[in-house]
Amino acid sequence: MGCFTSKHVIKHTPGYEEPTVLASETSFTVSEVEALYELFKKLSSSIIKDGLIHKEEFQLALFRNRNKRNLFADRIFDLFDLKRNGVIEFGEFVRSLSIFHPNTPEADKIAFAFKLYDLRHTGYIEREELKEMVLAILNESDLFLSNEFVEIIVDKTFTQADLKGDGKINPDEWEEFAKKNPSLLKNMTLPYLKDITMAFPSFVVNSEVDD
Amino acid sequence: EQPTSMNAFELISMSQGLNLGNLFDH
Repeated sequence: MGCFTSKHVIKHTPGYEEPTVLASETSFTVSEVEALYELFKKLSSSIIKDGLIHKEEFQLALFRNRNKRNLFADRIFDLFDLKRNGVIEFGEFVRSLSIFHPNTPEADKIAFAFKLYDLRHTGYIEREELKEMVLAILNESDLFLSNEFVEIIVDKTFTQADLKGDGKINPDEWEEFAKKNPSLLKNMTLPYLKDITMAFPSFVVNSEVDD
Repeated sequence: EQPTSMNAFELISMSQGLNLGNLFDH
C-alpha cells in the first residue's frame, strides 16, 4: 500500500526558484532571498493575483499609483523583465535587485546603468537619448530649464564622456566616465539591501536554512 | 548645486523616478 505524507504543501508562485540557487548566483543570502519572496508575494498580488509582477503593480509599488508612469520606471521594469514577457517573475526580481546590492561589483552596476540609459537598444547612449532623459527628469521634478540650458548640459556631458567625439557614448566610454564620476552610480546601490532581514523585519520568515 | 553645473548623468542619478526604495515600503 502506498504511503503519502503531506505535512506541508507549499504552493509557490509561477517562476519560483529555490532560494539556495538564487543566493548562489546573487549577492543575497538564502534567508534574504526568502525575505524577498515575502515581499515579492505582496507586490505580485496587489492587483492581479497571479504571482507575477505586472507593470501596473510595479508602478503602484513605486508611486502608490497604478497609473503613474515615468521613463525610468518603464526602463527599470523592462530590464527586470529578463524574459521579455511583460511580467517580472521571482527569479528575475531577485537577480535584478541584486545589481543594487552594496556588495555587487561596480562593473555590474556600470553595465546595468548603461543598459538603462541606452533607451533604444542601439548599444550606445546617444545625444538625443540623453536629452530625452534630462527632459524627463526636469518634467518629473517640476523644474524648468530653457532648451538652451538643456543643450548646454547635454553638450558639456558629451564633451566629457564621448572621448572619440563621434556623437555617441559606447560602453567603454561609459565605463571610463562612470569610474571618474562615482556619483553617477549612486542610484545603483540601495544600502539597505545589505541586510534586508534587519531593515525590513516584517518580511522575515522562519528560515529552515542557516546561511 | 545648480542643475546647470552638473553633468546630465548626475541629474539623472538624482531622479526620484529611479528610487527603488519604495518597493520595500510596504
